[in-house]
Formats: sequence, structure tokens, C-alpha cells
Amino acid sequence: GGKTQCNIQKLNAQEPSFRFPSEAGLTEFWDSNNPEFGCAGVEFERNTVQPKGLRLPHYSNVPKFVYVVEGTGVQGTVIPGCAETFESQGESFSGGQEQPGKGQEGSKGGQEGQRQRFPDRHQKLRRFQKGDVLILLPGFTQWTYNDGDVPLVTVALLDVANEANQLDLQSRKFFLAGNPQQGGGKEGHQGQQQQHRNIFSGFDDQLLAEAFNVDLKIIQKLKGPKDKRGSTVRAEKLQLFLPEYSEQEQQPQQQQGQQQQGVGRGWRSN
Amino acid sequence: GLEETLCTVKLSENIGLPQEADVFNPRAGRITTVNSQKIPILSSLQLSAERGFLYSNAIFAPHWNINAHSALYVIRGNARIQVVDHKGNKVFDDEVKQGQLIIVPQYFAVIKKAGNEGFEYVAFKTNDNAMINPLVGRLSALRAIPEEVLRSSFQISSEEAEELKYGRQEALLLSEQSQQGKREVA
Repeated sequence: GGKTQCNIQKLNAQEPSFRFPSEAGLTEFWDSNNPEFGCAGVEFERNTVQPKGLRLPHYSNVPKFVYVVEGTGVQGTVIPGCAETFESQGESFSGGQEQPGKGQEGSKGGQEGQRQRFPDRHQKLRRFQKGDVLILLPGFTQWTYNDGDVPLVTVALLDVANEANQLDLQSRKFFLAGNPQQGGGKEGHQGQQQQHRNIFSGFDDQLLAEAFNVDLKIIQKLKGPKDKRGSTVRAEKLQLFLPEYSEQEQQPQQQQGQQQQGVGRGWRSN
Repeated sequence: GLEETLCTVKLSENIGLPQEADVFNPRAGRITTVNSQKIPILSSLQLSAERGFLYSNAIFAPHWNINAHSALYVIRGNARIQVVDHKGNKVFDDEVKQGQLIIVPQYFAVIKKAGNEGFEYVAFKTNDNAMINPLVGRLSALRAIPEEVLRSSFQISSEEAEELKYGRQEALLLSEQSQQGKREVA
């Protein structure tokens, strides 16, 4: 209560005040300098992600409570310390034989489609659809992909007065990629809409290359100084590993047949 | 009954002893934390602390504090520290030396590289269970993101995305020279 000002004489229905289009989406902010926002200790935003649009990985200093107005998508939330429990089959896209176990050096040369690749591992992905609510925790990296056919529209309450936020009463997004244009809320009101850079941009190339143990040219791409795509980018060929996409689940009869063959070979015993 | 309860409350803990380390990399250093899991009364104070020893030229992986501010005091040695805000601006880039203090705000990204003499510090944090999220290494945010997402986000090849994810097998404390393979067996 001590943080907010609630001396309100009149309430107004409001529309978004700031719009930030990007390559495959639109982010809109309501002006949080209006007194009712200050009283409630919240900010509000609306995000539109076009089909095949990817909202770049980022984290925020405040909790977000999201409602899915339209469309479907996949939500990736990185929970620090949790295991990478989703993994690809490694060779599923090349048509080759799956490599057993990790740690084997794959052949990187050759034509696309014949390259041997390791299985990719990452944390759990969550599918959501129209009508869902999503809770986005502060400080946890998140990204969103619209793999549907219609625009994905979400609205979100940003609880800037939440005790999890130990900064001031202003939402901030820390992007891990791209150079998103930001400036909602108080920033936007002050005319400070500007091209922000991702957090890697502030570190020295050499220091990052040493930390990542990669070449400098990859660090340059990580910083992406010429990336003008904004916070939501087009990702046409994004192939995510979700249980629903599993080939085995799409071919239950074939799998069942294989299991029966296994039984015939006496594999039921331990 | 106070002498059996409040009077016996645990109020101290040594976080300087090597055998108490919570994170240890013989090539890079060690970290010991004290939080409300170790001293329960810290939960009511919402405070915790971290004692770090970085060996010569070792790197503390770039990371951000998820739920706390951090006040880092240099006990011995020196380190180069860079801090980056949400706009990608470098808000601190300097060498810190013995006796100096730096405040790292919550969520700001920070990287520390020890100097030739190593780097010892104590960091006080404004949460009783302070957590960080590293950007590099085995526990990093990038490793938890699908390779396909990294490829589209950074406009890089699959091989480069793989290098970013698996270039470092160490967790938080990174050694100066890593000759390890890109994806060695743990």
C-alpha cells in the first residue's frame, strides 16, 4: 500500500498507448502512468504473434499472468536447475540410424539430410490454446512459438508491485537474443522508445568467447548487432520435439507390431 | 522454555572452509553459500550470503540473480566484472580490488573473471534462498532451450547452436583453458 498512489478522481476505459511491431508480431502496452495502474501496482500488455512467429527468449523482472485470447502455441519456460527432460531422436530428420548414447562425435560434413547429429535435449515444452491462462515467473527465461494457422493473441497483467520484484515499479524485459524495441509503461510515456539490445551485447566479445568456449564469430552472431527483426521473429522451419509430434505415437499400429515381435523373441523376461 | 528454543537458535556458520564448499571445480574454484536451508532464521530476515574463491583467471559464468540483489565485497585478489542492464547497456566494466564493494541489482546480467592472483569475495543477497540463472555451461538457460529455437533466435546454423549449448561442460565456475570436447561424456 505504501508503494502505490490511489488518489483517483475518475476512472477511464483505456486502449493500448504504445505499439511495437516486429517481424512476426506486435506488442502493445497500456500507459502505466495512468493513475489507476499506479494504484493497482500493475501494467498491462497485449501480444500478437503471427503464425510461425517466435517470441525471442527473454526474462522479466515481474510476474506475468497471461490469458490466451486467440490461437495456439508452444511455451518454453526455463526453470533453473531442472533437467533437460525432452530429447529428440537425433537422426529423426535425416532418415539415418539413431546413434545410441551421447558423446559420440557425429560426422558434420556432407550434404544436408545425411549429416549425423546428436539428439537435442531441452527442458519441458508446454502447449497452450485459446482460453488458457499462463503464469510466467519473474527471472525465468521464456519463449513462445505460434505453430498454429491463426495469429496468437494474448493479454497479460504484469504485477510490478509483486514482492518478487525488488527493482522499482516498472517492468523490464531482458532479452537473450535479438534487439527488441521496447518502451512500454513509464519508459514509453517519457518518449524513451528505443532499440534495446540483448544482454549479451553488453559483454566483451573475448570474455564471452572464453566463457562459451566458442569462436568469436559465433559471439558476434549471439549479439546480433544488425538484427532488426524485433522481439518476435519469423521461424518457418522450427521443428520442436513435443510428445504429440512423436512418430511412434503417430504410428501406434506399427509400434504395437514391433512390441509383439519382441514378445515373440522372449523379451518379456527381465 | 526460551532457553530451549530461541536461545539455542543457530546464528553462525563458517563459509570459508574448503570442506564446506557447495560448488567445487578444481580447475576454477569453489563457492559456499549460507541460506535459510542452513540457518533457518535467515528466512525471517530474507537474507543469504555466498563466499567465492575463484582461482587465477577463472570465470564465474555470466548469470543473473533471479530473486535478490547482491552486494559483493572483495576479500582478496582482483577480478574484472561486467554488469549489463535490460537494454543491453554495460553499466559496470571495471576491475574490482580488495576492499571494494559493488552492488549488482536483481536481474542484471553479470560476469566475473578473476585476475592473476585469484579472486575471493563474499556476496550478501537480499533473499534467504537466493538463486541465479547462468547463461553458460551445464546448468545454463541456453542449454535448456531447443536447438531449433536458438538457431532461429540468433540466426545461426545447427552446428553453431550445438556449440553454444555444449561448448562448456562445466557448471558455474569455468576454468581458464578448456580443452574439452564440445560434447564430452559426463
